[in-house]
Amino acid sequence: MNIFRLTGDLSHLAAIIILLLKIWKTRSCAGISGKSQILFAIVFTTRYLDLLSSFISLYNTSMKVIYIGCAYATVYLIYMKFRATYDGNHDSFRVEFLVVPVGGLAVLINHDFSFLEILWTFSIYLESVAILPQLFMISKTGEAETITTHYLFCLGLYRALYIVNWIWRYYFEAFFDLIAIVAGVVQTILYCDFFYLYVTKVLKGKKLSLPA
Amino acid sequence: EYNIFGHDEL
Repeated sequence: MNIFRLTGDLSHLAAIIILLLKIWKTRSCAGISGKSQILFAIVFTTRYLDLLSSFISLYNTSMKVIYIGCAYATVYLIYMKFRATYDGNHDSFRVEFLVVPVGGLAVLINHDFSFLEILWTFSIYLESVAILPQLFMISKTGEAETITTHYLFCLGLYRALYIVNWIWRYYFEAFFDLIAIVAGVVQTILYCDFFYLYVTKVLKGKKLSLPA
Repeated sequence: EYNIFGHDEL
């Protein structure tokens, strides 16, 4: 474990908690893409199946349980409890265009052709594009609530910090996982235009609104 | 790289 991975995990945890609290406190999931949240629930489920089979550390296991729990709680709040506030018309990204190619790629390019490893690879590839429905929804509505932009910033920052963690592990632990690195770079690149808007608008106290 | 104990990152 290194400081970059730890702050990355904490940034990821913060994002998940921010979103959950935003929906719970405002009793509304306006502006939130339920499709992205379903994809994240799938990402955690397929990646953490080893919860039952391999124990790495208390930290590792507890974080996995928290991530999975919060992901399903968020999906529940969006599609069940506060479904009246779910903006289905703007959450119209065709996720099958993500899941199918990612599934195919996971079967073709992986470290080991075993069930758990293909699911882990699927999860890594899916996570890199899971935010697209959310970014697409913001481009369609032309704006995002400030709390949602903080959620997205923490979520984008987490994988950017993981990239630094991989650089660190390459030099100090000779650890190198090309699949995770390539997917992580793609994932972080997808946030670049959001990061630009976040820094130039939200951090200056303006509302994030796209030229519609 | 992939080790027999699976992946140690979240």
